[in-house]
Amino acid sequence: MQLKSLTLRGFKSFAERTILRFEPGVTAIVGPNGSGKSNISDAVMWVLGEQSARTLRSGSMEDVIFAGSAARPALGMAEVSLTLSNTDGTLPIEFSEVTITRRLYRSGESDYYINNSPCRLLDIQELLSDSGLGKGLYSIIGQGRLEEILSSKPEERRILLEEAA
Amino acid sequence: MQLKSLTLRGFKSFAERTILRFEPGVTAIVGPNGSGKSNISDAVMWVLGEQSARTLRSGSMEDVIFAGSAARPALGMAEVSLTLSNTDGTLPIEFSEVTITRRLYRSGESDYYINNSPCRLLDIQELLSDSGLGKGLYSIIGQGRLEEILSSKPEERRILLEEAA
Amino acid sequence: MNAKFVDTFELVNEGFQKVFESLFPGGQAELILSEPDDIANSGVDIIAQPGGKKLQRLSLLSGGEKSLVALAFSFAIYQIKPSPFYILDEVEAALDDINLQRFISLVHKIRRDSQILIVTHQRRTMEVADSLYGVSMQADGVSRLISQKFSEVTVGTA
Amino acid sequence: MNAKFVDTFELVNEGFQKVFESLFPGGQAELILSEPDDIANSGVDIIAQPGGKKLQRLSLLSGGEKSLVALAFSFAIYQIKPSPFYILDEVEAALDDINLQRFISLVHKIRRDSQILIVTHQRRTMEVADSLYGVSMQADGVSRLISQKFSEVTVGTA
Ligand SMILES: Nc1ncnc2c1ncn2[C@@H]1O[C@H](COP(=O)(O)OP(=O)(O)OP(=O)(O)O)[C@@H](O)[C@H]1O
Ligand SMILES: Nc1ncnc2c1ncn2[C@@H]1O[C@H](COP(=O)(O)OP(=O)(O)OP(=O)(O)O)[C@@H](O)[C@H]1O
Ligand SMILES: [Mg+2]
Ligand SMILES: [Mg+2]
Repeated sequence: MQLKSLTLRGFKSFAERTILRFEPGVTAIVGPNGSGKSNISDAVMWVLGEQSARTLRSGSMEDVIFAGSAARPALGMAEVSLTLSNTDGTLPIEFSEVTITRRLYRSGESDYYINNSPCRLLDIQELLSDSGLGKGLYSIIGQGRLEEILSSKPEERRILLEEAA
Repeated sequence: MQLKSLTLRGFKSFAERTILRFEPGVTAIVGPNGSGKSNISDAVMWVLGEQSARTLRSGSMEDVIFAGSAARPALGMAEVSLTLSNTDGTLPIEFSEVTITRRLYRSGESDYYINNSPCRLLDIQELLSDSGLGKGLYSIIGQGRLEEILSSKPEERRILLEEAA
Repeated sequence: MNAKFVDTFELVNEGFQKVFESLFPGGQAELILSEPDDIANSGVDIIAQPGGKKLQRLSLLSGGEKSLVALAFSFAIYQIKPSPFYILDEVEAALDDINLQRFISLVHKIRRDSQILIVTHQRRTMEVADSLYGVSMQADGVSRLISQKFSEVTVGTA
Repeated sequence: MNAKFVDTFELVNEGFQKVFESLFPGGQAELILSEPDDIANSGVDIIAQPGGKKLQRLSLLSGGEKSLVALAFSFAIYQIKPSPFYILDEVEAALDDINLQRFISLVHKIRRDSQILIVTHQRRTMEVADSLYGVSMQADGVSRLISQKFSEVTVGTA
């Protein structure tokens, strides 16, 4: 399974529709402080089902919707889509390419899609459950969060191991 | 008031008597990971009266005594001395140069000295209380601790302001 | 199931020791059960001793040493259960030049089988990348991207 | 005493806004009382808006932005009540090149009246120093010092 692309629209500082296409190997994300690099990482966590606003540095989930700037008004919706190639059949679904989409409106309503078919968050979680992209997302180390592995409780480290089992 | 010198002996990784002499202006402390740079900062906090082992990254105060290495046995005592010039009379004491010394033995016993006269920790705290070097030590920002100002409670920030009053 | 946890624990422990030794030449480390008499509920503790030093609690380690221990633990898990991709956000910030090089060697180990997104301000980390995305924000408060394959770009200012 | 706290609060607030603007061109910030109706017990909150952006909670700021806000707060206090010396341990680790330069300008402001010890891995921060102490640890696990005045040393590897 490979990442093909990530599309952000109205997610945090990405007010305009923005597409990252992924190559194999190592991709470096660079830029000045506050430009939006960590927001990209937040977008991936969010579209894969992250439910804790705090993990996304937010006070409430609504904080992930573009809040406006000095020059632009706030938007009413945030949307992130992640497209994965599934030619090796890692995901238990009959598509060689799978796009997961998550949308949040200011009303608090959420929409979820797998390949443009509406679904529930639970369907996305089940789809990903065996792929290494599911709950826990141990494969994403957020900024300033590396040391948490050392200061966390022994039980929390056990959970990390069990998810890798 | 100016820093003149800092002497470490048996404090953390500074097993051998080590003297830093201070120039006016900016002194950069450099070196590889784990070489002992932050331990120098810990030594200054400790000799000025820091009582929280946790602030010194330790589990108990005994952890600041050189614990030995693969090549050397542990020592039985840690000692740090800080010498300040007092020609401007900032410190309420009749010396133009003041040396504060703190010693800790593995037994848990502590000794304190002002200019080689035994005293109590309280005497050192009182001596420093108006100098900006006293409690709170807001003038020392430890590694990884800068962001605490933002995540701390509003009441804690008030205390920082009040110490600066 | 206890047996499964014990198997995973032993595999990750083995991997952790290997990665640790590559990051800390002459050093040693291991994972231990916090409650060996209660495997069903036991947590996992980390013991780490850099080369030449005495074994002490993790909190006494330096900033860079803590980063390396945490990276060794994470990469040990990655080797046991690879993920299709990893996102590492400024994880090398506390490392000196020599340890940065060791971190880069770790990245080389997992890049063959996985995609890695690394957010970084460090030139040497950028030089390891196959492709580069530049993120910028202008006065309108909106983030935008510039994509560049590494062969087309000179790494000027971060 | 309330009056004293209010005076200090207003002085530090004024200084904080000035330092913030030097670190965030076009931005604005202020300190506010968490409980304006209960000055005796009120805490102090920080409001910060980088240039061009909308005012939001501090947690949404980036790593580098958080460092700068914390530095602005600290330096505002330093200006109100200078200390004979400061120790700053890798406080600039999250800053990009441009913000590092702004941090260095802050250091220049307080160095005239105080001694500053800066622990750093960054070459540009070292270049600001009047003197340099190198710390090393050999295989015996003991830290040792080499002192060098800046004029005598070439900054090679960190
Ligand atoms: N909902 C939102 N609407 C608009 N802007 C937002 C929103 N959420 C966050 N931001 C902005 O995004 C910026 C942070 O972006 P991010 O954390 O990705 O920066 P970064 O590139 O990782 O920087 P650093 O190098 O300092 O870590 C902040 O300035 C914040 O104001
Ligand atoms: N009581 C002690 N006895 C012997 N060694 C100790 C003691 N306390 C701490 N150390 C050692 O000191 C080292 C940490 O030193 P320090 O934190 O000063 O490093 P540093 O130079 O700041 O590194 P970094 O650049 O990674 O922050 C650790 O390796 C630790 O083992
Ligand atoms: Mg960031
Ligand atoms: Mg350090």
